[in-house]
Amino acid sequence: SSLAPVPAPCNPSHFMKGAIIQLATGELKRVEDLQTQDFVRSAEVSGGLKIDSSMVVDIRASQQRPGLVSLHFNVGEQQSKVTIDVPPEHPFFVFGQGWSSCSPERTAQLYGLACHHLQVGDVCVSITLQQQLQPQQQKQPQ
Amino acid sequence: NVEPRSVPVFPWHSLVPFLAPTQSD
Repeated sequence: SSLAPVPAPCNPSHFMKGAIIQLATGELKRVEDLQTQDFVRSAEVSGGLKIDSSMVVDIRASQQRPGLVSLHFNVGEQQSKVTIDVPPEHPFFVFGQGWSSCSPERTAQLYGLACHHLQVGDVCVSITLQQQLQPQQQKQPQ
Repeated sequence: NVEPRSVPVFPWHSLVPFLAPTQSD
């Protein structure tokens, strides 16, 4: 049997194949078995968090940090521009497709997690804080 | 007797990026 990948100190172990994930509903699932609905449902239940659709608009080698990739996203209804630098093996959950990364081979090698190839145009699951209602918007107590 | 090995459980929101636009946006 193939040896289970060992999480290096810098590799987050919640992406290791077989890692147990607790959804906001209390349900437990393995990271490789998660589906889009699990994230959507958890955000609904958790109250303070909101799921955003973040479209990948550009992928390039990071200028500032050699070895990392710069991912450029358009985030949420506002299509806000957000750029993050991540290791190429970092997995992202793509709506309707599942786990994807810039280097599926390295993701499989380091985490044991099967991934699609992340591409421009992919829409990833991200979270942000639920916009707090402004005081004047809050319903007056009946 | 074998000590039961505790299995770590991770919260769902640790798996997805928190992509809050910076103020400059």
